[in-house]
Amino acid sequence: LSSQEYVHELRSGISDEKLLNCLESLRVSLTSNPVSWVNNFGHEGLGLLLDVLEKLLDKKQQENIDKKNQYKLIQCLKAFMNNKFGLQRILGDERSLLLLARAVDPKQPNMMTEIVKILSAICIVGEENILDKLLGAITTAAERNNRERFSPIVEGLENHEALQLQVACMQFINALVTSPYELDFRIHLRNEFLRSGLKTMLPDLKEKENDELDIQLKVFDENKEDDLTEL
Amino acid sequence: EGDETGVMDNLLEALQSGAAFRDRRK
Repeated sequence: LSSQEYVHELRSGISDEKLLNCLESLRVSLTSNPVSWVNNFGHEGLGLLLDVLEKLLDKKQQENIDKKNQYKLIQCLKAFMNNKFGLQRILGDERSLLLLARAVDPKQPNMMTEIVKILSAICIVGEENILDKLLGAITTAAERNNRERFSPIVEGLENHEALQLQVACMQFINALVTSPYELDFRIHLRNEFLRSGLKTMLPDLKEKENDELDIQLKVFDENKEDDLTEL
Repeated sequence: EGDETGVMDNLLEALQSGAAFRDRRK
């Protein structure tokens, strides 16, 4: 399909299996086509993808097919962002950050792993005010569920059957905590994570002796020590 | 277009290896 045909398909309001097929095909197209193709799709396509994501998130009870569609949609967004144009489009659209934050769900470990990775990358990309925007999105998403803003991330860390999710959550914590220029703010974010349950989890995570996880745990400890020295 | 693609892949690689954080501390 051409980029405009995907736009047409998404605009037509397809759902369930038909939507899943469309999204899988779109993911492949976004991955394998030149940036100009992604660019053409993105003008209208990004808004349509976000509309579909919002609709799925707003469903009171998600069926299995809805969960599959949501995961596939996140994969499409990730592929869309794998170039400067797509990344800038996402960074410039606050709705995309809010919807990504809302889609963080510890009950869907594979999808959450992808989202948390995307959010970590957004955090370190060096865009002005991105940390404020991201924290705003995470806070708003948590308020909708009457939860502490970092508790879904800590919950993801608690899932010992999903090692990749644990690594991704620790990466995200590091990306957030090392972002602020101000020492006070870094310490504040770190303490908020520790209070949300990270403190009791750290010994268990260290015992896992996984290389990828150990890199992130070391980054966390080193930055904590550096900040204490600076303080 | 080659230099414009792989942006997300590069960021994720830097996060995973810890290099992203070493760069920040410099």
